[in-house]
Amino acid sequence: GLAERLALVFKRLRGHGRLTEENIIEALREVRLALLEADVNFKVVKGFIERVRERAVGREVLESLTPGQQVVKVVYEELVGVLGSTRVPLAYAQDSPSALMLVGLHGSGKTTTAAKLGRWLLSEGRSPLLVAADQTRPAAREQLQILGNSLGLPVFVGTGTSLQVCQESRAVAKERGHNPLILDTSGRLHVDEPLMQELVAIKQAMCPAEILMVADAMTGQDAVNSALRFDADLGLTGFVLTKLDGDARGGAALSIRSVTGKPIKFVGVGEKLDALEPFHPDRMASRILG
Amino acid sequence: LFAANAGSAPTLEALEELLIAADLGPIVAGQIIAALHQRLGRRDLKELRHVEETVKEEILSVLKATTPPPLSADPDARPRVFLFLGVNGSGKTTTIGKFAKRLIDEGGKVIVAGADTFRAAAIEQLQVWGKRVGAHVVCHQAGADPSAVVFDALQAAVARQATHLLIDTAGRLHTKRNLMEELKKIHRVISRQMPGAPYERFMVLDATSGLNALAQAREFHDAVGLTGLVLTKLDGTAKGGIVVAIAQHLKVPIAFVGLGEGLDDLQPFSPEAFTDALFV
Ligand SMILES: Nc1nc2c(ncn2[C@@H]2O[C@H](COP(=O)(O)OP(=O)(O)OP(=O)(O)O)[C@@H](O)[C@H]2O)c(=O)[nH]1
Ligand SMILES: Nc1nc2c(ncn2[C@@H]2O[C@H](COP(=O)(O)OP(=O)(O)OP(=O)(O)O)[C@@H](O)[C@H]2O)c(=O)[nH]1
Ligand SMILES: [Mg+2]
Ligand SMILES: [Mg+2]
Repeated sequence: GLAERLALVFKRLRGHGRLTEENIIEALREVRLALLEADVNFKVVKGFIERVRERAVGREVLESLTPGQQVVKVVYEELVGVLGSTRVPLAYAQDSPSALMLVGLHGSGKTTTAAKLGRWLLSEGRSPLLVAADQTRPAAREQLQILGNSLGLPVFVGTGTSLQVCQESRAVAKERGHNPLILDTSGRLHVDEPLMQELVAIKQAMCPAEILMVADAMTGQDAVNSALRFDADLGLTGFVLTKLDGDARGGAALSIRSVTGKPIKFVGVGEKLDALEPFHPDRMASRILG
Repeated sequence: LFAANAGSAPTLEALEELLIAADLGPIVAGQIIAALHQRLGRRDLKELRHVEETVKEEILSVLKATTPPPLSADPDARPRVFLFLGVNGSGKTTTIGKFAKRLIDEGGKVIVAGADTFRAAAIEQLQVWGKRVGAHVVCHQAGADPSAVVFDALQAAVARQATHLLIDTAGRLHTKRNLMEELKKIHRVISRQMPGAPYERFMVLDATSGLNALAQAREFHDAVGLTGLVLTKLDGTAKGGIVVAIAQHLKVPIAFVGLGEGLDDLQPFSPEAFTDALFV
């Protein structure tokens, strides 16, 4: 991992006497490589390295007996700092049915996450209504219905456009006292103008308390592109990062948090509906460092 | 000489960043830049156009080192079996629908096997595709043993004299031992039932994937011996450059690219088109 590589770098540099700022450049190269190998976006890496450099050329590293370990400590602390050292809870309106909208690229885990969030909210004493707003993917509604049934959660299925389904679901929720509405939308590309406009229309009609982008933890450099567009068009309130039960380093987490400033609120850690955890920046930082 | 020096450093850095941005990864990007130094003299590095062409040649030489397997009906009239596998949400089920359409348009008789018996509505999703394209779907109930579905589908393909059998499997992370064992069992069932018959193992990979895709490809290749790759969602902004690393290390050819959610959004892989797109 990074600690071992830095130990080698400093072992070699130490042989030439006192450490200098010049030497740190070499160490930062290793940090850059580690972050790129973790799939952090290269522009985000640039900015992040600058933050690390300022501390790395300070006395805490240059005068340390274990400079390699110090650099790792600095990187870890800066990562946690960016990823979000404070927990951001789910927003919620008490009086009328709140909406929680899930958006994102194809196959990222929105439908599964919708059901997981339903289960989570149920355990917090809420009475969510799952809304099958994906009217395009074959058997998308059936998928949400099966998941909802397994949890004993109601699922609203409607006819018409996604927007119409969402609007209808609000009336149903009001009537039956469901809160919040969890809107499962179709996967779409951030560069698909009409589909992004569809989401804007749903947002305007439903005024969601939460608009969460569901993103795959194994996303590479492209993570910033989709996150920026979804955030620009909708004003995200946060992210859910899925499939963290694999071995992807998850650098996309740093990328999307860094470029949008929006918090990662939950992580998906499996296919079962109990596989949802609140985001822990310290665990994510260790994981990215490998 | 000064001009050559001034021009080359920023050019090479920008080029390396372009390759990294395309998900080739820092190691492969670094290797390509190093090879550039080898192949071009100092003067040539100034010419950005020349540099770009040389990099494209490097990438093309990796991508063209392998050729995709044959896809048309087997001359000995055995069903050509395709096993589709990959991590969750990569586009396996949709790719099968598109591929079935392509084969049927070319006069094939296609059977599809619903061997994802785990995920909610996976079978229903495949059945919609089967109906759309006119392919017979072999499936059991949800929760059934995937190997049993595969066994039945193989028998049906032979009995019905199908030209192609496309097998859909559940998404699985390569780190899950039990799921990889399940996949190996499916592979054994096919190998045993159809010894010597044409049999392809295609990993379906999302173009937005980062370097973890290489680890995925390694695991799946170790498990079943991949004979091809399908790179999906290339209609987005991701470049899918990780396939260069996969081609380099594992020598698995890329058979198709997915360019959308519709029936016709599957194209044979073109190394040239792919490489040109990296620089757009
Ligand atoms: N291992 C793992 N798999 C997950 C996780 N979240 C979702 N999945 C799987 O990822 C695949 C895609 O999940 P879906 O919920 O269908 O994704 P989606 O975003 O709704 O897909 P579209 O609606 O087509 O855009 C399924 O196989 C899920 O079981 C997770 O945290 N871990
Ligand atoms: N834009 C685009 N979307 C695609 C492409 N291929 C698949 N999709 C979409 O990706 C999502 C997931 O596709 P599936 O076919 O369900 O993926 P899968 O690998 O079978 O998923 P699991 O079985 O859950 O692992 C769906 O919304 C598809 O429409 C493609 O080439 N381009
Ligand atoms: Mg969905
Ligand atoms: Mg599938």
